Amino acid sequence: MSALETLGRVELCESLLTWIQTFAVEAPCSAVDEMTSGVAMAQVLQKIDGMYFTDAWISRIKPDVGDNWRLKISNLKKILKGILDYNHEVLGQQINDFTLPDVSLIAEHSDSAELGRMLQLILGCAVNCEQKQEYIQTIMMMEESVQHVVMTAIQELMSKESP
Amino acid sequence: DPNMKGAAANEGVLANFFNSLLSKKTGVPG
Repeated sequence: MSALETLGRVELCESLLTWIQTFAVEAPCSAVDEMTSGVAMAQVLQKIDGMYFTDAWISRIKPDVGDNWRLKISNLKKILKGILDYNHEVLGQQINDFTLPDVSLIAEHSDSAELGRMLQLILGCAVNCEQKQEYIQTIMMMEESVQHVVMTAIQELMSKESP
Repeated sequence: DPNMKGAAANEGVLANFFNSLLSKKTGVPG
């Protein structure tokens, strides 16, 4: 059993929600329900690397999806693909053996565990990108319990990365 | 106080980890 299974995917999600708020994006991002449209995640990715996650890319993410889970899934699929392509094309790494988030469960059931996996992948982008210093230093200013969860999440990702 | 020692050790672990992450090279070469 991995450290994160012991720690709990739901706790991971809660801590990463706290972390995601440090980006101060326009879209609401303080609760699981607010994240399921993918809009806040897309805005965070654009802050992480606006050269890659361009305005053209973000324009493909529909902003007003309401309760339409099909539109949410469509947004989340584009975001997940964007994250995986970014890892491959910019960071030069592949994530193997990592259970990818089930976007249907996020969209239809606001599943915290699956959202936690999605946020974990975004965390991986933040701590490996060009501006990683800024993001890592922000994490180091956070509450120790959150830092601990973030560290465990990064360690799990690192164990599954290959160049 | 063992609690304070434990907290300090935990802080050290976190600082070590994040500092090592800061010095890690990433990105596609070239």
